[in-house]
Amino acid sequence: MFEARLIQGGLLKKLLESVKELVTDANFDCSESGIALQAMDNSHVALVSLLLRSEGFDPYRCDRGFSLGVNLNSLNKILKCAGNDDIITLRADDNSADSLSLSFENPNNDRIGEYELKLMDIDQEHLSIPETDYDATIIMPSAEFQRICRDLTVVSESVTIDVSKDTIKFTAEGELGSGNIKLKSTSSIDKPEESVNIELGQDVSLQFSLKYLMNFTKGTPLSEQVILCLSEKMPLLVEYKMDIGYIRYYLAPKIGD
Amino acid sequence: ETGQSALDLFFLES
Repeated sequence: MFEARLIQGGLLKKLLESVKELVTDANFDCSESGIALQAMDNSHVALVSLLLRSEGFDPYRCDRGFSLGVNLNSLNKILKCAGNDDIITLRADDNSADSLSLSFENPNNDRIGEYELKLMDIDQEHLSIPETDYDATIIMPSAEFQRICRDLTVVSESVTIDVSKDTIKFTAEGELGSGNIKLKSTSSIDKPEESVNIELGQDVSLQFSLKYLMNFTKGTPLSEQVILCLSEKMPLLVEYKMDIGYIRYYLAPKIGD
Repeated sequence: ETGQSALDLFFLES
């Protein structure tokens, strides 16, 4: 038996919005410790890794490991039927986990919606994400990162990210011209969520597709801050932390040109 | 896309 009741149901709605364009079908791997999802996009350029810890649910029950194969577009459609303030409960039976039950309770507990989502067999690629010591780690406001990606998309389809001692610079060059945005590291004691924090081992310069970064910024509503981790010739990690877990996106760098 | 590398090398277990 798998049962997970999420008081902040709106979080699940936001999460689905932030993965559905990158990945169509994926397994939700449920265990005692929580719910995890890892999947690459079709072109194998981007990877999504999502974790919701069991402590974030009330209650959470998972007697044995479950792998729930889900079409994320279908799940997203059903989740749109839940109110933003609804409590969402997910359930799957031991024997016949061929469907996932979802119930949506409104805050007054006087309206309960119940839905069933058919599950599917998904032949999942075996992924392993190694622990990495990154050359540069940047913590910055997520809305600022979203704006930079959106603005530079006007100029080019790629962005070069350069990190040096106390500056991160985003540069785009295209047919119409070029643009760049530099952010200096700042610290705000009153509003730490507005600071730009740069931890640097060595300078980094890497180029990435803006189309994918724009997709990653769908995670912006999940957290006020975004964490960018970069190392030369390594995939970029873009992470949004939540109280109950995280969503991490990885993006392969562009090489040569 | 020009010069776009893939993630297989980093994350895919054979």
